[in-house]
Amino acid sequence: MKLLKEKIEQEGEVLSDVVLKVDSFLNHQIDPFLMKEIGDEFAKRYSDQIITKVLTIESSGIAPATFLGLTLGAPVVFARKRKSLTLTDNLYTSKVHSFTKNETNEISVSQKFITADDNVVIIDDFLANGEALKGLIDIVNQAGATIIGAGIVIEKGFQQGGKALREQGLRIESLANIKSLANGKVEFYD
Amino acid sequence: MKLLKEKIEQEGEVLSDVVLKVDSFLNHQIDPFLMKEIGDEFAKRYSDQIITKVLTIESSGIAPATFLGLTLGAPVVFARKRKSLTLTDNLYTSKVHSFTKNETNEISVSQKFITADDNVVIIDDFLANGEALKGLIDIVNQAGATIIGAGIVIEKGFQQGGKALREQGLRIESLANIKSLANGKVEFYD
Ligand SMILES: Nc1nc2c(ncn2[C@@H]2O[C@H](COP(=O)(O)OP(=O)(O)O)[C@@H](OP(=O)(O)OP(=O)(O)O)[C@H]2O)c(=O)[nH]1
Ligand SMILES: Nc1nc2c(ncn2[C@@H]2O[C@H](COP(=O)(O)OP(=O)(O)O)[C@@H](OP(=O)(O)OP(=O)(O)O)[C@H]2O)c(=O)[nH]1
Repeated sequence: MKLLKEKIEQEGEVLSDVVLKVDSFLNHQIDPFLMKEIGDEFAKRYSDQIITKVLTIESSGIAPATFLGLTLGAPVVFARKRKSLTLTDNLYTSKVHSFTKNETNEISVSQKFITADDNVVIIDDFLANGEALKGLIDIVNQAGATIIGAGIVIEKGFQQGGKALREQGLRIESLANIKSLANGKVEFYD
Repeated sequence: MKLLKEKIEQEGEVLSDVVLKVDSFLNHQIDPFLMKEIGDEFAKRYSDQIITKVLTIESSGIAPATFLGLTLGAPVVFARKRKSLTLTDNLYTSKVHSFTKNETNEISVSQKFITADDNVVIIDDFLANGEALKGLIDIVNQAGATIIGAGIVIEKGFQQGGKALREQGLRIESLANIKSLANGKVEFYD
């Protein structure tokens, strides 16, 4: 996605060989116009499918997912990483491992909000090792719903998450796919 | 806001005399069309002001705030409740007390994203005791920016947060203001 790649080139900060900082438009400050364009781009990529639900995870996935939901006319659900005041229903839960923190966390979605009739697109901001995405897939499977595919704003293709999941048959649409962050530079796959 | 009050009446669950659950459209599942209408309503309420920035806090404030930002053409910043991978800059921080959990947490905003030239509207989903809102106000003050006002989706007017802050001169626009949650029923101020 041209606009997104330009934003990454102009505003992204390469913090290390493996971390790209995009706090100015995606992870802390949000560019609403860009989010709308991202939502529309995901909708375009999946225009061949019927989607009844958009699933994401708090917090950075919320804005991209909500704009996709707006364009599709579909509700958006965000998985919780921590208990919230009103998350009192029966829940689907899954474990998500963090390599950086060397810990495992539980994510939750109320059983009310994904049912076996749903056709789900899973949205997230980054795809690196794919642990969060695997957890969301697990939840959709527990619900007996259909996974239409995933939509990722920025994939770090040099990390293995995307490759492994595509080999298992998951459709993944990334709006920018990074080949390398070496030498402080962002290099895209194309 | 009529549409919002109808949604609350149709889908809200009164969990106790002090807690209203609206997980089906605001706090876990998100109704994107409603969020767009909420953003437009906030923009209408503040159409007499120049707003350069929308400030909110993760997670439930993000969708309402982002739609306001879209309508205004203004960037949106969400305060972090926990350290994130790329929150590495100089930060403005503030302490937010939780009565329910009887604990105090630190919230953070990068100094890059609010400056003294900003005219800020603060957005959040609920206003109860006002602790989160006070923390966000504190951060805007540390930045030397101007607080135009707050925009709250659902105020629980029977709790004291709104009253105290309005007495201190803060403009607060609530889209629904709840007078009572007694006897399992939602009663609005009107
Ligand atoms: N900016 C940035 N973030 C990256 C990058 N690679 C991974 N992340 C984000 O870091 C977080 C994952 O960290 P961990 O759970 O510790 O997992 P990991 O070490 O196994 O990658 C996720 O944030 P998250 O769940 O999206 O958190 P939130 O922002 O939604 O709160 C993920 O999106 C990167 O190159 N740049
Ligand atoms: N659904 C619902 N939520 C309420 C109600 N009253 C307060 N809250 C939410 O509860 C959370 C505040 O809880 P605490 O920090 O424990 O504070 P408190 O006990 O002093 O109220 C906030 O969530 P938050 O920061 O918005 O969390 P998040 O949803 O953004 O993750 C606030 O918006 C209510 O009647 N109904």
